[in-house]
Amino acid sequence: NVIPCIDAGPQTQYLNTAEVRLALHIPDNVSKWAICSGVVGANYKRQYQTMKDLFNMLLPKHRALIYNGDADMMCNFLGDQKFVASLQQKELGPRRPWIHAKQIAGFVHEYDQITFMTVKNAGHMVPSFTPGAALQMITNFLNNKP
Amino acid sequence: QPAEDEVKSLPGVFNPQLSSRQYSGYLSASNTIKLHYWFVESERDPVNDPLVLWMNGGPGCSSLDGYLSELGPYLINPDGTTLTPNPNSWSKVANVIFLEAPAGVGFSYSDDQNYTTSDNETAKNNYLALLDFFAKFPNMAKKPFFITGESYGGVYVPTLSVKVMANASINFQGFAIGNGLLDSVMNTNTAVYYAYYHAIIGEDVWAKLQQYCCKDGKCNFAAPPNQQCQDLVITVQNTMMGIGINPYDVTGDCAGGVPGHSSLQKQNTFLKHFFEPSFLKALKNPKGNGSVSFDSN
Repeated sequence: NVIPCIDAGPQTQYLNTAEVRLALHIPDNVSKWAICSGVVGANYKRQYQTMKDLFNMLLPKHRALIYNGDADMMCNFLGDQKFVASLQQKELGPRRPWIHAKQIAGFVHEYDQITFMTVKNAGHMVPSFTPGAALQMITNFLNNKP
Repeated sequence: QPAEDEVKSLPGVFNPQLSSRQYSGYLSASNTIKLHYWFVESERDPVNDPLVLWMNGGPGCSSLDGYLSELGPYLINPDGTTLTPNPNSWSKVANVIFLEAPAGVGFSYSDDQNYTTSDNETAKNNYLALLDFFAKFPNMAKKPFFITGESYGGVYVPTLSVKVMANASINFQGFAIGNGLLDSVMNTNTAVYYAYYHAIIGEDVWAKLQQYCCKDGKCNFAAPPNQQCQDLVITVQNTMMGIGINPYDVTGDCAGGVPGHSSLQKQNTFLKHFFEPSFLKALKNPKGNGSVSFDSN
């Protein structure tokens, strides 16, 4: 139930107190909370090696944002950048930097219906590492702004 | 809204008034499955702001970590007992649902305690849970709706989105994925380039990788064409995942310090979903004869 190099101790302690379980309406017979379930992970059957077909079904009607903290090696930005490029959507412009708080926050490459962004110096959990930039990014996406 | 699910107060929050209304309870999926949700109304304009579903990955990891350490309205402090308001919560601009899925994750459960599942079954149950959410919160049913997630959410999000897309009664607008697993062959191949570009493997190993794994400028680390390449890929994998570098943040620290070998072995539960099998042989057989001498150590 442990993610390597990630300290989930505080949230584990918090969510397993009786007062918090009561506040969240968790029945007594429900097991203790853990950040990940080894049982689920070990018994999970993966059925898709690539999401390409599903993206091709979705993109004509719906828009997408793919963002990557560039310090992550588990799902590295190069792979997702390559995946987005492989969809062969029409490019709307060249790859360019994006700005948050007067600093370069990463780089963005916009295509028709899908945007690929890197978030500079963020790890796997982007909203944890660069919360302000992440909020600006999602706000712009929800509002359909560049 | 279901009054019985409303969160009246949160332990560890010093201001008795929460920043917006919150609800926590269970959504019904198929058969005996009950998925736990924690819903946070927008702090800005819950009536007019969009609705966002957030899912952490794993597979098998809880979205409550997303609430408490990433984008929720309150973040956990190191003491494990108090919370701090998050000025950058996504609930500043949207109504956000944190869904714990599949069953067996976090507080979600199945009465029959069968926690074997798959991508399609997870998508089906997430969809049914979402329909139950809209039944509980009819005021959210017509809002612009976005599905978001992280990591193995790269699979959860598109598989659920395809089901939602087919339901015209849902005002589905789009989806966002952070550091997502979108293609395991691409993720495996690019991981080796990433390791080289970030000085995690040195010139000596890189030169050998070029010699044994690449032809005419194309490299195949995900399906090594020969034993020499396979051995080199094992060396790279062991360096990336097996010596204490934080694979989630290569420029940061590894919480708890460099872990022992036995704890590194446990990573395989999750790593097997992210990389091609060729890439994981070092973890399966750490003392095998596949490792190459590594001068740059």
